[in-house]
Amino acid sequence: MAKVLSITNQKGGVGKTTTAINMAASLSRMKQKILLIDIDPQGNASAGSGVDRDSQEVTAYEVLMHAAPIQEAIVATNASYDVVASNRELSGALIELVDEEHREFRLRVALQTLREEYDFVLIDCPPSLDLLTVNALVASDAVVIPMQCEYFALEGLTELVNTIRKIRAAFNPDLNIEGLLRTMFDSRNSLSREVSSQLEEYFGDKVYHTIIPRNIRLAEAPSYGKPVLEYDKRSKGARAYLALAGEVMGRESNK
Amino acid sequence: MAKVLSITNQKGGVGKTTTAINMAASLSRMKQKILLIDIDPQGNASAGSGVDRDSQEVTAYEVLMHAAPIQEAIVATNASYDVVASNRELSGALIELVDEEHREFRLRVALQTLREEYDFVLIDCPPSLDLLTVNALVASDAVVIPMQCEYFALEGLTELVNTIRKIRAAFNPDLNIEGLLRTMFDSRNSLSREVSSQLEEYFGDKVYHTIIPRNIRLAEAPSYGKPVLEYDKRSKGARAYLALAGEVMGRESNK
Ligand SMILES: Nc1ncnc2c1ncn2[C@@H]1O[C@H](COP(=O)(O)OP(=O)(O)OP(=O)(O)O)[C@@H](O)[C@H]1O
Ligand SMILES: Nc1ncnc2c1ncn2[C@@H]1O[C@H](COP(=O)(O)OP(=O)(O)OP(=O)(O)O)[C@@H](O)[C@H]1O
Ligand SMILES: [Mg+2]
Ligand SMILES: [Mg+2]
Repeated sequence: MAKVLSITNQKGGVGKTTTAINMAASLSRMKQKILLIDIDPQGNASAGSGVDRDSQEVTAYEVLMHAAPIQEAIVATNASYDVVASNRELSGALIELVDEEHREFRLRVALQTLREEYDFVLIDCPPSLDLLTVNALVASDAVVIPMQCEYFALEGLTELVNTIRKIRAAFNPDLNIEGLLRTMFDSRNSLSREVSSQLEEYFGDKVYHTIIPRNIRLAEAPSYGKPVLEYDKRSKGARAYLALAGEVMGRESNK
Repeated sequence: MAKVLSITNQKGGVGKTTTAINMAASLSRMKQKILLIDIDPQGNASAGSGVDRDSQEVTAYEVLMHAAPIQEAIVATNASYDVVASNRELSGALIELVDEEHREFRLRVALQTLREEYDFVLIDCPPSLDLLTVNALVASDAVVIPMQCEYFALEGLTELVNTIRKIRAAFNPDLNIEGLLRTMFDSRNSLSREVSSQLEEYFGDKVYHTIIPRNIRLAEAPSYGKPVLEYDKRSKGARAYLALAGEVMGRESNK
């Protein structure tokens, strides 16, 4: 039975897509069968995995609109994980689903048919708390929160935690926070260190021990349509995401 | 007659809010009367300007819902520019306005009553191309596009330019691109330089000469509720935004 994780934070540019792609690739290296679902209309997780968004006949849009079974949206990548791609069309779903009954459950219902085929399903979310992100949270067992250790990102955390709590109460009683991941971390600067210690104080064990450093190879890899493991496996970025995958696997086996 | 500028890019974390706050403060130093409107429900531009979002009776939400005149939403800041604040409530406007006639013109109509009182009105947008951003674009004379020189930000540019073109055709014939601003720029890394030269090739004069470097003081200032000019006026970040304000003023006088 697949564990479904949303990669979520409404604050923009905190490393959601970079985490989704590189967690998928790292977990695949550990012989886990991985599906990465891109529900951000920007389609960055699709492009960063080497998938041509505009040539896919079935994407996350058809899946959410229940216009095609999710199996038809699945694309294999060179990095041995599968992807359900997204593109601009997906923004249309936001408007078209407004009046639908159970609009929050569209993704959860679609995923039920394939939870036996994967070990993990990762969902890359857009920078908002809209119906697309709500669909991801309703479909998930837990949430991974990428977090840049800066002021605006810290400001938004309360809102995100409140939203998770509301989704748990209204739609998905099992939903909880899997972990907070410190990204683009620069230990030389006091702001990062200060925000980081606030996170540890407030969230305790929920904060992953693994910290992702700022590393230019992580920003270069997507222009080649590759996870950093395929682009430069010796880089600090690649090693950090492998360590994270190890930590995620370790937590699973302790349960 | 105020010049109205939207600070827009659906890519998250590219420096929209940092640009909106520091352009407002820098232009105020040049004796310009400035209003900064925050239409991002995250409310970062409000918090970064030292405004307590949750204690304002009238915010951008009431303005868009036409529940109060915009004059009642205006708050003075210590940095001598005015702010219309926003908070989480603003996400509600997205749903409540869906069926309204002329829902794209709500902000433009509200602004008409005060264009004589300011030299510039700056609008900080959320990381999306939703009805809030559309309202900003319909209300604006031009768009400032903060741009991180990295792959995902470059990918999103076509979509943004298309959206601006559609808004011009459907709602606002005068709307054009004022300029693209390179933010968090690190000249040591080849990815930044490469993306930067692609921008210059494609957009020519529309790319501001001023480049904003990565500078930690810009990330520290908002935690004190201050623009960087008030926090550390000798920093590289403060000097860069002053140079940008000079460039913006220079372009205005050439028209
Ligand atoms: N650890 C890192 N070191 C250096 N650059 C990074 C790192 N993580 C992400 N980046 C770069 O920072 C930018 C923002 O990251 P990313 O796009 O993954 O964030 P996001 O949260 O998915 O953004 P959005 O809110 O737009 O979806 C990208 O250009 C990415 O390549
Ligand atoms: N030139 C810079 N140097 C260093 N840090 C910066 C710079 N510009 C912005 N930052 C920091 O980077 C982060 C992202 O910037 P900011 O929040 O302004 O982007 P945004 O585009 O408004 O994000 P969102 O998409 O969430 O609205 C913030 O923590 C900010 O303090
Ligand atoms: Mg993303
Ligand atoms: Mg912002």
